[in-house]
Amino acid sequence: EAKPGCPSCGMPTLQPDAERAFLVELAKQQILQKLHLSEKPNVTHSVPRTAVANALRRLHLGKARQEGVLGSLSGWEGPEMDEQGYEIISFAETETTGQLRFQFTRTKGQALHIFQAHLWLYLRAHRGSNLTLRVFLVGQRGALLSERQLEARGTGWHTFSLLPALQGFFERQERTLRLELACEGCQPNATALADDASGSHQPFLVAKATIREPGHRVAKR
Amino acid sequence: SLSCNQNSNLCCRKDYYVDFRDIGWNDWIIKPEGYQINYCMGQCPLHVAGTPGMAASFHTAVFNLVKANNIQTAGHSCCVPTRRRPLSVLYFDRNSNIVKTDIPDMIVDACGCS
Repeated sequence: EAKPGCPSCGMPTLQPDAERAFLVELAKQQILQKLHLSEKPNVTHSVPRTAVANALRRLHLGKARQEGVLGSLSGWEGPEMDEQGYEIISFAETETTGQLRFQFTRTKGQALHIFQAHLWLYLRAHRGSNLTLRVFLVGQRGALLSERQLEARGTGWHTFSLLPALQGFFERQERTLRLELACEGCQPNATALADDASGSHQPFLVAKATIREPGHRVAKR
Repeated sequence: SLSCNQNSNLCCRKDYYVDFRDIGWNDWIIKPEGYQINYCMGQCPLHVAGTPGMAASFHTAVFNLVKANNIQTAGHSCCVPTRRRPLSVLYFDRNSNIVKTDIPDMIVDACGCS
């Protein structure tokens, strides 16, 4: 026969409102703690929904076409099964100088270990034209991050691997990443976002990482 | 595993769903729409110690120990999660980057007696 109160500890059953308030607070704390966030992020500038939709669609397509390069957003085990894997998509803000600027945040003391980092760029080009595109890291004496010779299939998206150089950027705990592009063989404004009002051609960076907490011992099996 | 209802005091899983729109979190969490914060509650009298939610053989082993050692109420069995699953989250961080991660063992799927 069900007795009143909690069958485990005998405490009086919470009133529905009190139970709801308690569980909602508990859910918030659990999620923030597991995402290593001290509070709900205050999303400053909103990213155009078309840019978000485009990136998610490309990454899912990327899974079909280029297994292992991008993977997909659904389910990904970090290399160490007991480490939590992260996938980060960062949308470029374009500065007047034509540089691409990406912002990252890191909780103090956390070591973000990057496994994959790719820049997605939308290029306008004539079919069959031969291009050489270079991606430089602004600041560090213009370190060359990535270079690709490609025969353009016409206008479309291209990916550029940014490792291992980018690993150093994240280990330096910097927040702002600035990239500069140089292209031989490109038509003027090949990468410009001038007429991309909808944001669907906004360049974006995809990184796969795990977070190592301070004092984290990686148990090598 | 039992889902809790009013007619039993036995160990069961109590389901509770928090919709992110109701708490104003849908502006930064893109997916999922909410979080199933289930929890375990209920009694584990000795004759159900080690009940399934886990391997039945474990239950038999515990039951034989209870009989063989005539364990009274000295030790007691607790109602605990016996199976959990990850919560996949897609969210905006404060720089409006999209982050996707699977938080392991976040959702209680089954409860059983230790």
